[in-house]
Amino acid sequence: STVVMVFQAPVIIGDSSSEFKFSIKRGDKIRVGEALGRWREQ
Amino acid sequence: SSFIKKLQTATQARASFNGGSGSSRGDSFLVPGATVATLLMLGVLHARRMYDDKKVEEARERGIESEFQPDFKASVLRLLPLRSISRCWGYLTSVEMPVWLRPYVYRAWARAFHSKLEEAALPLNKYANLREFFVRALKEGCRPIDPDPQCLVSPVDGTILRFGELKGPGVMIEQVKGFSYSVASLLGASSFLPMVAEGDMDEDGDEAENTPMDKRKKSWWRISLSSPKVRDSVSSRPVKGLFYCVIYLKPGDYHHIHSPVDWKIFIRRHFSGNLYPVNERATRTIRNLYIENERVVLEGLWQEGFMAIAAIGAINIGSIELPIEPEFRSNLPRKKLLHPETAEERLYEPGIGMTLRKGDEIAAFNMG
Repeated sequence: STVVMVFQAPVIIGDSSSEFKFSIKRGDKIRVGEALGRWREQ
Repeated sequence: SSFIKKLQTATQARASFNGGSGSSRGDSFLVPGATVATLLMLGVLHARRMYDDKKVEEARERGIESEFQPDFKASVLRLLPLRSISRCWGYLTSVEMPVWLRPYVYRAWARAFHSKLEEAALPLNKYANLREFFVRALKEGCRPIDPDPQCLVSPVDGTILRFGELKGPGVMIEQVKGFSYSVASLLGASSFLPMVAEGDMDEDGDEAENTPMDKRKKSWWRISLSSPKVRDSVSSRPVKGLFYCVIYLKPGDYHHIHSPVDWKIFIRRHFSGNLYPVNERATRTIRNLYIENERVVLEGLWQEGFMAIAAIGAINIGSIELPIEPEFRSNLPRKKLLHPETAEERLYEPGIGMTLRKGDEIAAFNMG
């Protein structure tokens, strides 16, 4: 089975200063509840 | 088959040696012989597949990407009644097993597919059949949810196949090197995928001021689901900050899907397509694998905007269950021939949506 997620996340546009970054690599094993990515104020 | 032929020859030889009296004994030997041959064949196939997987993984580590290569086997697959085969498999795995046999079967399954039995919520002999065991819940606390409010968590246990930002016209996701599929086809033509027309882009490539993103900033909960727009996906491109992630679940993985963030689901779409396998080999050989397979798409909004999760079934794990809509059934015999891109839709609480918290269960895959 496969799950595909499509989502909007923060990027730097105009006065917005936070940016979403994936915290995974291709081929990584991941489990429910572990972070796929984070966004932080730059 | 050569093994069985040898067995038959040996049986006939023994029968003639005994003056014909060994015929019934020979027949009784044939059945266990055939079973052993079948098991051996399955073992060899499994070993070969593991060897192939290892080779692909080693190539990936060396930076060599596998390419799209349609083959004869993939063409033959299209001719098979895969949905019916999947339902038969579901029926077989629903047969209740004797209590004494259950732990042996489930341990064998766990060994073959690397499942962690110590995480199962119930003792092994409480699962009446393989189907029930497969969709087992986990013990409390086995999957802690990352508490960081500025993080998006994985909705499933699995392996990351691809991820990235969606850019450029057409909004395509690469299935494998040399072949991509359109996100609009995956999610449905009536999806609320946030796009901007090419004419709305300024010289720097940024969206003009009046984009869906800006509208969202003003009021992201207020969304009209009553009049989906038909867009030309080729002449439009996604708004900035649209990402995707593809996660593959192996047969031994925990097959429940949880909310990656706090969000509201507005719509569920069910595409009753075919049920191909979705393993590494299938991604390389079957064109449009994900958009031809039966799938359920849940679409809604979270604090940053659009969110959609597509659960794509496979031949062995074909049915998708929704705890948020218990009456929903997938992998049923098709009453009418629908185009694979035609979806059956359901709106959840029109205009309000169904609120889910990060970590809440939203769907589960089941066998057959």
